[in-house]
Amino acid sequence: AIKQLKKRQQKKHSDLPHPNKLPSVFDHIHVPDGRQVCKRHELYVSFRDLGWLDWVIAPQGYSAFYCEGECSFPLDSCMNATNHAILQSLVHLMKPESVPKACCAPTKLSATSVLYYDNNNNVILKKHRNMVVKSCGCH
Amino acid sequence: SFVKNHLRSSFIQRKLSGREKREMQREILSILGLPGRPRPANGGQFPSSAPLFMLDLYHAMCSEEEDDGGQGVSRPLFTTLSTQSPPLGAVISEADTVMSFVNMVENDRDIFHQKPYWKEFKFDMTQIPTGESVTVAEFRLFKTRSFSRQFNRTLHISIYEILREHANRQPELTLLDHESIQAGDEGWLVFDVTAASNHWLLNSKYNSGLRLYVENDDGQSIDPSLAGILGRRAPRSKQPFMVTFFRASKNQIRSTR
Repeated sequence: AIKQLKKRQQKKHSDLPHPNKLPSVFDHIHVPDGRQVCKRHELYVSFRDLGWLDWVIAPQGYSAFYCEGECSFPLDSCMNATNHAILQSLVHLMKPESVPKACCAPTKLSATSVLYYDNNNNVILKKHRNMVVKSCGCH
Repeated sequence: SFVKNHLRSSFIQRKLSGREKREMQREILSILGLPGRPRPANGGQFPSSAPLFMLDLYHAMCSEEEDDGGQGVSRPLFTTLSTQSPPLGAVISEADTVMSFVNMVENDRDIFHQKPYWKEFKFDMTQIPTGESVTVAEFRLFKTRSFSRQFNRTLHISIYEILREHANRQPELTLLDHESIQAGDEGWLVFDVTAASNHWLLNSKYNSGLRLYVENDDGQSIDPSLAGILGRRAPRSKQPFMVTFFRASKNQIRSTR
């Protein structure tokens, strides 16, 4: 199956639909023209903009990443996705009805802490482990 | 070149719509375990001892997260006079939630009553996070130099949990912690009140507060105010407070979002 794919891939290799698109053996089948491969975005949550600084002491806001788009795993040199996801992509290709596509998932998460007042003027410091996404499977 | 292009992936910052903003607010409040945004009566009134202490803790936690070493917090927090209190580093690292409680009540011995002198403190622990257990609880008090001229005199300070109050006789007390310091010392005193806070968490109606006694080497009772112990009427940055460290129970299941 891979041999056949490689032959077909050589024909369409030049017309990548997106500048950030990763080289993949599945490109022409898995991600049709017009669809986006997974991109990493940054979202800044501003407690100041929310008008919450009367009860949130710190931080004033925090930034987190999120991913949007479809995963496309390179099977050649720069392979940083998990083998499981690559395997799932392969099996999906062969049996698309029974095995779903591999979805992008966070691979690195960090903690974040918030310091705030409650209604009784007590102060609460809450630490959330594995809360902020630093990277995802595609990146 | 692939790696170079790939790492330089686009960071897009866009303005959220009103609905998205409300959903995000709800989501953040839900993560914090809050039904709605808190409305503190005196929110933002700095500087006050508990928020300042908590801000110090927050910075210590953040620097630990940045280091990502898991070595624990080594920074001194609100330098204390207490010699017995263990370093908080590991406690802070393991804590999921830390709460400081404002002193709600402060009673002094009635001047018409006989000695000994005492001072009582009480904290409202009814609004504590669910599914978490107390690892450490501390009662923090500020002591100025004693009003007596004998600065090198030793003072023995004891903290008791009030187990039960009675109408016409002394309440039932249990000793929680004690500290011996010089009358001339000035700084924060830390007392371990973990046992009491565990009792109050299990049954909040038995929360009758803490009682403090000060004695000299001869066992004579000293008025806490004359010994330099500050209470509710002290400057805001030196008012007593209680801080409790919670750890989430391991079998707590977080719902999928």
